[in-house]
Amino acid sequence: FGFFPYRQKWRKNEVTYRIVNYTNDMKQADVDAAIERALKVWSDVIPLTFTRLREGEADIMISFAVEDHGDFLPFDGPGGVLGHAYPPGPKINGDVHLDDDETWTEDKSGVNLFLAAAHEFGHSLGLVHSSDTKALMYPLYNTNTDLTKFHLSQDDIDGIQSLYGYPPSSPDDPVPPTKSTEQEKPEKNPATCDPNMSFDAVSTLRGEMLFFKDKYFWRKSINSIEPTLYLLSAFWPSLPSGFDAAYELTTQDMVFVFKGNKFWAVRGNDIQPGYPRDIYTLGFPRTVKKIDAAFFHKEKQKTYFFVNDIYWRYDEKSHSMDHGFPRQIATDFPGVDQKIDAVFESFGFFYFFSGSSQIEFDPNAKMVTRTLKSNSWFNC
Amino acid sequence: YPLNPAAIAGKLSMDRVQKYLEDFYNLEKNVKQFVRRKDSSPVVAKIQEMQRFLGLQVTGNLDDDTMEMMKKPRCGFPDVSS
Repeated sequence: FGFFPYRQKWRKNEVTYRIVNYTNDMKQADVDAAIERALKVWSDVIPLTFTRLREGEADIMISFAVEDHGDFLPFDGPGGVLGHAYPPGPKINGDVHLDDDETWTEDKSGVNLFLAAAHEFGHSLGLVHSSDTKALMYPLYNTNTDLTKFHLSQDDIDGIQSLYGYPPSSPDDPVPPTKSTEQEKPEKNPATCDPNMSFDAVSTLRGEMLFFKDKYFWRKSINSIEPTLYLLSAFWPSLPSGFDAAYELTTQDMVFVFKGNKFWAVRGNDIQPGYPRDIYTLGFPRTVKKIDAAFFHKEKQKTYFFVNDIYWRYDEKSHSMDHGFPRQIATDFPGVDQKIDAVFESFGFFYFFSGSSQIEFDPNAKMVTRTLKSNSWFNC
Repeated sequence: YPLNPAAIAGKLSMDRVQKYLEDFYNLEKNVKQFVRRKDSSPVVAKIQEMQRFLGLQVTGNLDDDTMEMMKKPRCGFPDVSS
């Protein structure tokens, strides 16, 4: 899936639509029904609702037209292009134009209006074409689609939910495709307030906190009570999921993420050229196959890397490992004696995550000050 | 140039192929006859980009599978835009 530049989306949940004119190929009532069903495909999986207007300017103006119809994108007669649509926004944006040189039908004897319109509404909501051949947003009209059991593919759902989140039921409930089929088991979204929650990695990012888990991450900003769940691929499509470790090098506005013996540098949405690199370029011995956790200690300009029960300290100014490392974690962080999944620093404390527990460590007093639930930051 | 086989009725003409790549894959518009430049690297790269996006074997040639795919009805929105 993909988005328009700047991830254009409707900045409201109530979106209006209007059927401006009708094709002669179908009864008006059948056109109304097909359009309504096509909108429902999307409203079933996101918090948006669609309200029909009978006159005036609606967000999504749906019209049938032929050849040149005034938007510099003339249609091409029967076959070929069936329609097009514009990304969310004012005036022509959001609108759907359907080529009335096609034969529009309720079934598949011609071009099925429901299916073509549902695709175009994906654009009206902010999705571009997908290269997933099973996706509704794949650019070619799929004559084999089973209209009686239609459902969005996981790619469509992942894409649109990355823009708008989940429908009103709590984000903990997984939202399967509109009709799940045997071969596509909807993947369960992680439940934000699961008391047994554990994380793959955590990091700060420009004042926010990121909690990574499988192909998801929660973003938590200081001024919001609750976190928001996103798909990794919505921000960094080319990064692998299931990170081992991540840390923010605040002095360079960079986040480094680690998986296996590779690591990437990310600034905002952009993965830096020349990555991934081997972790051995940082000075790790070949015996190290992966990093468990890492954080940057701004005060000392040092980055700490944790591997099993030992840790290294890396000097971000000289770009080299400090001498005398690795050292035992328990020696220098008394009370931190479990295997660490993730770690970050906040307000002068170090937070070590191990399974569903989180250990708050005061580096000045050199002692554990609190033991918390890993997802205590989510204010469950 | 001999009549291009693709010009046979029922197949996609080179003009249609050129317009497809321009409309949907952001091929730079060029007045030079497409059939003379369809093997040039920019065009081959665009054909490969299209084949990759649509899930075809990436050959860079206008093989039958590719031509068939380009004949299918579709959405008018670009697959790759500037």
